[in-house]
Amino acid sequence: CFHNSCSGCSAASRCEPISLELCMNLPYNLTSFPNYLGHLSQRESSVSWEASLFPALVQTGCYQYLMFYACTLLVPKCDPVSLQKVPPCRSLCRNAKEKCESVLGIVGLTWPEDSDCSQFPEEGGNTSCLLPEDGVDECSPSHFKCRSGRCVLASKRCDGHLDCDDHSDEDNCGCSERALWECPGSKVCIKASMICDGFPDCPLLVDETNCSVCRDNELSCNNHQCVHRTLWCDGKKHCSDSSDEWNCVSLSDGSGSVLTVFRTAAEYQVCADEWNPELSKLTCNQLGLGVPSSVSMVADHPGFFLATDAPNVCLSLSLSVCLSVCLPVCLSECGQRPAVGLYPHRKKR
Amino acid sequence: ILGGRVSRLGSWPWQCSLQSGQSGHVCGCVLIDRRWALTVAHCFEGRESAELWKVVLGLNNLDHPGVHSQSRGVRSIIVHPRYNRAVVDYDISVVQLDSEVEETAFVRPVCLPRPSQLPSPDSYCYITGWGHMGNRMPFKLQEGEVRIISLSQCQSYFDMKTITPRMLCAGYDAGTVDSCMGDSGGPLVCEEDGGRWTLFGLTSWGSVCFSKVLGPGVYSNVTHFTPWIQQQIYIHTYLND
Repeated sequence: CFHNSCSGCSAASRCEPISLELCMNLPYNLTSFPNYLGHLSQRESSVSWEASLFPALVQTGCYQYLMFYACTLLVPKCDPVSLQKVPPCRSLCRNAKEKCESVLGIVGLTWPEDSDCSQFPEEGGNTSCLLPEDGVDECSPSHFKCRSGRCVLASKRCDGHLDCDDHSDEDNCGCSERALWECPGSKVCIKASMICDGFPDCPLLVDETNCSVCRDNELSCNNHQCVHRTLWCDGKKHCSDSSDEWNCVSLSDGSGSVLTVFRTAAEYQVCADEWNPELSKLTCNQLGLGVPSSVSMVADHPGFFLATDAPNVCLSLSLSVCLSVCLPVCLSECGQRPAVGLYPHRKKR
Repeated sequence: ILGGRVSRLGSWPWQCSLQSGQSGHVCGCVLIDRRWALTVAHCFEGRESAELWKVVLGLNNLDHPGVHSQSRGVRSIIVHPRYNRAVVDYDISVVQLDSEVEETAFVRPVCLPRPSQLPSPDSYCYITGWGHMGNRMPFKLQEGEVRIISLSQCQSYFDMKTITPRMLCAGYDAGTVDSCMGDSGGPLVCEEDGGRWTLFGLTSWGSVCFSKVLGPGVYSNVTHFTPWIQQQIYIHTYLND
């Protein structure tokens, strides 16, 4: 207490640096609380109704210095010498209210009642007060400034909607402007959360490369977990996305459509010994291809390994002994419309 | 379906009706295997539990199912993990029926596209469904012929939305033939040589279709999801938990 004694010392006023993002571009950087809206701290100010109302109101362009005025209420200037708050001048308050109160009325909102202008001093009196100096920015740091000078909320920059009167908020919208990640070698933007998540989003799948470092005896799952080689295609899920059990049975792309199984992380053919029609049916079903049309046995193809321990197949004695199973095609009876034939086809006249 | 016509019984034997409790028909769906169907993820918003649903096949008239219809409960619903409700991306679900259907002339699966097989722009395909016709909801299954539209041309109709590679567009500039509410999840199929029909799209979203329709409809691009679909079927069929 400086000038007069007081019964009990209220919390000695002190200045603190401004941390409210909305008001980080003011011509002063110290504030003190409580502020002119009754908030007791910057944290309370930052989550207040006024802290979202004023930035939205600024977008309407109702008053050039509205954001400045709002900040003198939210984070009032603190004089580092006297440690006292410096209020906005009454004319600043009056201008803001006269020009913007009606805009609020349109959307059924009311002007903040705490900001009654009569509480503020007239400029030029013996109490100093704040007026916007030249160069005060009418947009806050949480706004995007349109080429035309208007302010729109930063979240509207590159959001696909034309918000600025001159559409400049949608100009030059690269990935970083939208807080997205740019795929190397292309203009495709993806969310950071999509990198290494098991779903390829970038051309050339670059967002799914170099995502895991597995040991030699492990393979990487689709979601980049590492699972031991011996656990691949063993009929049980080990990868949380079960990708260790995907594509365990396939028909090799070669002309022969040779049946190929993936066991302990290597590809094998299947020996023909003891093969039976049930296995053909199961194989086509597992491949999602309907029913087997025919099965034939072919001599093993050079360069392929032969199955040694796959269940239900022969134990090959040597590379030359075992014939391999070949399923030329699994006939799928899909996509037919037999009922259409039930009606006499309309004869075009 | 706007601008379509009544289809004959058995014309689209893979078309199914996804029904829930009192609501009756909610969405379309498509049979792809004796025990598996496809639909779109947004049909399950707010009703994710399998026991709320049943699938009816071999239908033509919603009000009179008839002797060829077959009804199955739903064992499980697998919504695509990347389904994005806000932008309606990855809008697809795999539906496991609680028992196999009997394949008849009126109930048969449609083919899934081969890897990277896409319908060529400007080719003609069919959409079917019991959705809104612009002035009323039909009882009989409607069919409409639509033209495949390239993604770049489609993007020009929807400047406020992004048409992603998971989407397929079909219809006409003036929207004369289009899908509408209630058709979601139903098929967009194209005929290949030899009379074999392949499923390339699932009705997903579009501009307002009650009043004047503008632009084409947007479908989930099934080709993009074929590997994922087959993985889900394999996992739920062959893998013990």
